[in-house]
Amino acid sequence: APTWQLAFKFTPEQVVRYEDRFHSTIRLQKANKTVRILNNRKSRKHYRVLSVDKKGQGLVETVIDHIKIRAQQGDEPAINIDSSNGPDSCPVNFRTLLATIGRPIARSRCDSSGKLLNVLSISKAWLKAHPGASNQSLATSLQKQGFLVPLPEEPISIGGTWEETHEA
Amino acid sequence: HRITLKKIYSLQKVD
Repeated sequence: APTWQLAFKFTPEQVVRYEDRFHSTIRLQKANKTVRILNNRKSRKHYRVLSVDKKGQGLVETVIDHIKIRAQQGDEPAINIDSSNGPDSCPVNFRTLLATIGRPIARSRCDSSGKLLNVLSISKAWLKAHPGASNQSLATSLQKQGFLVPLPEEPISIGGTWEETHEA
Repeated sequence: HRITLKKIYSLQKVD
C-alpha cells in the first residue's frame, strides 16, 4: 500500500479553521459504589500563521472561536456551557475561561509535524484564566488544547493509525 | 488521581 509522509505546510497569513469534538465517560468503582464522570466538549478553533522559517516551522497564533461543554460528576448537577450565550450565563468559575473565546491565546512556534516547540507570548486573558500557572505548565496546557494534530514521524498508509498519550 | 489516556488518530481518504 502506498504511504504518505504527513506534514503541515505553513504559509504566511494562512488561516486554518477546524472543529474538535471530545467525548468521555469514566466510571469509577470502589466496592459497590460507582460514580460516572461525563465530559463532552465541542469546539471550533483556528490558527493564523504569522511567519515561516527556513525549516518550515511556523509561528502560529491560536484562537478558540466557540466552545460547548457538558460535564457531570455523579449526581451533581450537570454543567452546560455554550460560549455563544456569553460569559454571564455560565458558572462563575468558567467566566475567565470564556473571556478567552474569540481572542488570540498565544503565539507559538510549531514544527511541520505539529509539535509545539516554544511559546513566545501568552495573552493576558489566558493568563487570567490560569492563575499561578508557570510558563512550562501553560505550554503544556496549550499543547493539550490540541491546536495542531501531532503527525506521525514515519510515512503512513490510508487506514493507518498513530497515538498520542494524554494525561487526565 | 491521574490517568493516562491515548488519543488514536487514523488517516482516512476523503473524496
